[in-house]
Amino acid sequence: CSESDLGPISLNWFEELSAEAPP
Amino acid sequence: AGAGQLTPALLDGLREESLQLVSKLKDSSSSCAVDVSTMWWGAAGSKELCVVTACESSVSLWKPLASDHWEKLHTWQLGEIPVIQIVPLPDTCNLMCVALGDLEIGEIRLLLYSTENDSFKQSLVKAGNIKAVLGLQERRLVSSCRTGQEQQVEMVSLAETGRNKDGQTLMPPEETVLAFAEVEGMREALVGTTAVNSIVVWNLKTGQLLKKMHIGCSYLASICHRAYSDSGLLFVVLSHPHAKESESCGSPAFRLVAFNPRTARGAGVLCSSLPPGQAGRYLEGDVQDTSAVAVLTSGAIAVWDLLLGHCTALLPPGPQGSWALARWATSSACLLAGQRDGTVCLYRY
Repeated sequence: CSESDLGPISLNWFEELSAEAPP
Repeated sequence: AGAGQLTPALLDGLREESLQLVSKLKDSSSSCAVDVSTMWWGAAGSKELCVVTACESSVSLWKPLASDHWEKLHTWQLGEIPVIQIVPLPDTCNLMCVALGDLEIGEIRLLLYSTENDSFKQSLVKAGNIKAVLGLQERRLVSSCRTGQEQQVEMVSLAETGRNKDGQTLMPPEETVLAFAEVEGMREALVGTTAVNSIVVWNLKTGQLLKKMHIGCSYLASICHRAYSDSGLLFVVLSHPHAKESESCGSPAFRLVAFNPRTARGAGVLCSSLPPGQAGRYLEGDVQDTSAVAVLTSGAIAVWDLLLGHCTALLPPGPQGSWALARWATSSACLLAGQRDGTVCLYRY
């Protein structure tokens, strides 16, 4: 699968989603 | 104890991996095996990997002896509620859990060996309508409970003595969580699969529900077995107990799916299907590293290399009957294969 199929990839997805998700 | 060599099925004309029968154990006091697993057991300065067998009313701990023989160290009697499954606690010594219930799990009990007073004990960890449970690294246990519309997802930490130390409530998704998998190498990350075929991701430290991602309509009621993060993608190994045969994938048992947790988009990476000529479908199975094993409805056990996506070994039903259980020991180098009569065969893979 390529980045174009899955959208922009972030190596820090866990930290980023934790910062954005409701507490 | 017996030793011998079983030749796996020849696939594509090649002899792939082999399963070598190392030893056999049989609980003469038990008539019906429910589950099999392994547990580290340590006493008097030594630590050994023991086999754990469960029948409906009891759980037994087996210690390896010389010459591939086994000695039953202890049997925990569990009363009137039947045992449904063993819940191993990875990387933990002298502790494990069992799930008890009738049709659904109603109780989780902790079984332990106390080195302090050289005694075997049991205690209640949780009771309720439990839909899914998983033992995590560092003596942690996560479970989902459903009562009517309300779902509770909770992680508890257990002390070495077996007492509940502390816990964390996890934000529940709307749909029922059916299975959990730790995200390897990420202590605080947990994934789950739900009844409407979604993958959910939690932060175990904060309890936040970070993302919900749809698996796709082709494979309903998927169960997650393993998850790891690599290059910004979340890879999940799923099994498909209710999958239908398709032209592209044959009769699928396991799939490796890559998700981008930022966009919630996913793509299938590899499909591990039943070997050609094998009738029936996936019944139950286990995943360790890149190896997957499953009992098929035909009564055979099949082993796959998940990175190659093909079956590497096949154990046909034995003379005593169908295989009922297949579990990896702590590594995929050792396979525990169980029959309903309580016979457990250990194979080197």
